[in-house]
Amino acid sequence: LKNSQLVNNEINELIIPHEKVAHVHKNNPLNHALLVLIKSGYTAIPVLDHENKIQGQISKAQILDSILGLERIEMERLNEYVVEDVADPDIPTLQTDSTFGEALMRSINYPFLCIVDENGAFIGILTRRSILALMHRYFQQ
Amino acid sequence: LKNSQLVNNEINELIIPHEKVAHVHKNNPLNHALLVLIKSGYTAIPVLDHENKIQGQISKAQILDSILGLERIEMERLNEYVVEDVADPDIPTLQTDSTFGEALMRSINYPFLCIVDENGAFIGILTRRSILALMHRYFQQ
Ligand SMILES: Nc1ncnc2c1ncn2[C@@H]1O[C@@H]2COP(=O)(O)O[C@H]3[C@@H](O)[C@H](n4cnc5c(N)ncnc54)O[C@@H]3COP(=O)(O)O[C@H]2[C@H]1O
Ligand SMILES: Nc1ncnc2c1ncn2[C@@H]1O[C@@H]2COP(=O)(O)O[C@H]3[C@@H](O)[C@H](n4cnc5c(N)ncnc54)O[C@@H]3COP(=O)(O)O[C@H]2[C@H]1O
Repeated sequence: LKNSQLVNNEINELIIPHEKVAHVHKNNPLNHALLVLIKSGYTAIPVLDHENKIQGQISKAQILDSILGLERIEMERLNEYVVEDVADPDIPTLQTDSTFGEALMRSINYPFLCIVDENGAFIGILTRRSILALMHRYFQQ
Repeated sequence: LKNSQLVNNEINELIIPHEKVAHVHKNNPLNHALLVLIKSGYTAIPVLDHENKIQGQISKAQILDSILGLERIEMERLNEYVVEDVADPDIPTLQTDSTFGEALMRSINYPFLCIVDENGAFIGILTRRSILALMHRYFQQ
């Protein structure tokens, strides 16, 4: 069946390589992370450690929630906290030899997936956009 | 060909009805819109007018950008501006009789699409998540 051919394809060609991915380190202060998020325009970006391993993801909403006091946004707290204090550790990762079918399934609940090599080092991300674009090409045949 | 059958399907069953969609009106003050966005947890939500027609979409990032002064976030401006001053008018809409193939194509560049009836009244939204979930079910057959 033609279908099963697509789902067994490799995901290599869909990966956005890590040099093109906006990211922060877990020890960065929050004001640095907020600046990278605002400048990149992305809703959420990956968080890495010093060994280039995935620690989670962080968004503008998480940073703002963490500095929202009762009366006002307490901007001075941006220097007191680091990314690790606020980041969401729940981020799906796939290996580079995962299939397209696995990527499609994981992308149902996550706007992007992190791709790692066999040692767990960060290789890049796979976005819903690239999965949808491939599906669209597939159905146009 | 089995493929062409799926792309010609109607989109009715995928639509999130308007009563379940967080939205704001174009005349709402920005502080109301920011509250709805923070409470709903969504990145962006639709903006409607008094005739229930789609005017665009608004996000937390757009609201914060509009009140970011040189020195600090000028929270008092949240009461001075209204949604219409800040919202992004570029939002794709589909009619209720559009096909799945059209929805797939439009969702490549937009996390959600607005669905309208033949008079242009807002019916609901169609999200990337529902499209990806349908594709996943399709390939499992
Ligand atoms: N600068 C830009 N140019 C063109 N289109 C843009 C864009 N920024 C956002 N979009 C569009 O909006 C969608 C949602 O972006 P968002 O930032 O919420 O959510 C993004 C963001 O959180 C993350 N992401 C994507 N590319 C990234 C990158 N190079 N570095 C870090 N994170 C990235 O993956 C999520 C899903 O991305 P996806 O491409 O599927 O879906 C993107 C894309 O279709
Ligand atoms: N409360 C929640 N429960 C479970 N999963 C959640 C969730 N909030 C977000 N997600 C997950 O995160 C994805 C991105 O959400 P986001 O808020 O950036 O982007 C959302 C949001 O801007 C808008 N949206 C979705 N449902 C909405 C609703 N009921 N009312 C207003 N806007 C909605 O459509 C975009 C795409 O939604 P999609 O479902 O494809 O994709 C969602 C979904 O997979």
